[in-house]
This record gives sequence, C-alpha cells and structure tokens, in this order.
Amino acid sequence: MFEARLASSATFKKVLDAIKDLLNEASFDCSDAGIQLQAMDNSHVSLVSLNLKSDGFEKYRCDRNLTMGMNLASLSKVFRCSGSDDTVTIKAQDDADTVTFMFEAKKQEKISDYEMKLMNLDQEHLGIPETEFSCIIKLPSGEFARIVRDLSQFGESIVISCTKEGVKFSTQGDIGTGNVKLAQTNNFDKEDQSVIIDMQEPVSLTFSCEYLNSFTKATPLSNQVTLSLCDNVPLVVEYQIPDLGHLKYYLAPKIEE
Amino acid sequence: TPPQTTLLAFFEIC
Repeated sequence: MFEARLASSATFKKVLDAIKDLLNEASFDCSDAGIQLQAMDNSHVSLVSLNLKSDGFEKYRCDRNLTMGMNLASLSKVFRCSGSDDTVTIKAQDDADTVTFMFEAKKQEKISDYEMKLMNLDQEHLGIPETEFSCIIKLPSGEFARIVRDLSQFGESIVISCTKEGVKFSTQGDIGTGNVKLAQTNNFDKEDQSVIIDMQEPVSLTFSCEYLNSFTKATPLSNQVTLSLCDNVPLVVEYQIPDLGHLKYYLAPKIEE
Repeated sequence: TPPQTTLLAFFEIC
C-alpha cells in the first residue's frame, strides 16, 4: 500500500508545470525515502531529477517500493481539478494499475477523487557521477528566468561565462548580440535575493535557450536557483522545493567537435 | 553556434 498526503496540492501542480514541457510521461519511484523521478527528454539532451522527501509529506506510507508510470498531460488534467488550497492524497495498492488522487478543501467542505490509469514505461536510468564543479552560482530564480527570456529573443544559444568578477550571460543572432553581467552581491542577510558565486576555476559553456527556458518553468517553486558548471560536463540547474525536496535539471552543453 | 551534444556522451545508462 502506498499513501502520501501533501498539505499543498498547489506545490505538486507547480512541480508538474515545471516538468511537463520536457517529458510526456515519467515513472515516479516510491520508496520509504520518498518519491523520486529521473527522466530524459526525447532527444536525450536534458534530464529531470525530482526528489520529494517522505518527511516533507503530512502523511507518508510506502510498504513496498513502487514505480508508477504516468502520462504527464493526464496527470495535469487531474491536478487542474484541485483547488489552490486543497490538500492532496496520492494512493495506490501494491501492484495496482491505477493511482488515486484525493483533493480535500481546507474545511473538508469539498472532497473529490480521481483515479488514473498507470503506464508501464521502460525508462533508461542514467548513472550520474559526483562532480567537482568549477563554478557554483546562486541567484534569484526570477532574475535567471528574466535573463534567459530576454536573451532568447536574439539567439538560439546562451554562453554562460563565470569568473571571480561575476557571471556573464551572452547571446548572438541575426540582429546582433546581447550580454547580461551579474556581479556578486553583498546582501548576505537576504540570501535568496543575492548573487553568490563560488568559483574554483573560470568556465565558459554554451547552452540551448529552448531548454533553459523550459527549466525556468520551475521558477514558482523557489526564490533561488543554483547553476553548477564545469568544463565539458552538463550544466545542473537546481531549484530547492522548501521543506519537500528539490528539482534538478541537467543540460548537455553545445561543444565544438 | 557549436553543435548540441547529448547526455549520453557524459553519463552511462545503468
């Protein structure tokens, strides 16, 4: 028996909004530790890694490890039926081919449930080695979304260059070029409004605007985003989900052969 | 723009 009750269905809705551009379907792996998801987009350029810790749920029970394959468009339809203040309880029997979502309004004045068919997905799991990153940049998530949106107007790629002076986002296209430089801020008492750069070595890598834009769909989950860069290694874009876990995206760089 | 790589060039399927 699997049962997980989350105080805010809106949080799960935000997670879904943050991954459904990249993935049509995905397997949610449920264990004692919580709910995990790892999946690549169809072109194998990016990977989504979601971790929701069991102790972030109001109630969590997982008697046996369970993998639930779901169509994310269908799952979005289910969550569209929840109110913004509803709690959600996710339930499945062992070896079941369906999952049930129950939405409860705060004062129990409305309770709805939706049963959805599960899918058998044959998904490839990637082994991701621990990496010592050359540069780790923390910045406000809204600022990152803004920069990616602005620069995407001009080109298909963004070069992220990091030195100890700051981080520079650059693009070029048919109409010209664009550059945004962010210096490290000293606003340490307001960490989620700061730009914090931890640089071991300078790095400069090129990434697709389209994918970066998809990642910024996670902006409502967290005030801050962390970019981890290292030469010849995929970029990691990480959003912490307060009290619940994290959502990480990996993106393969564009590299001259 | 340089060509796009895939994650399979960096990580192994397990």
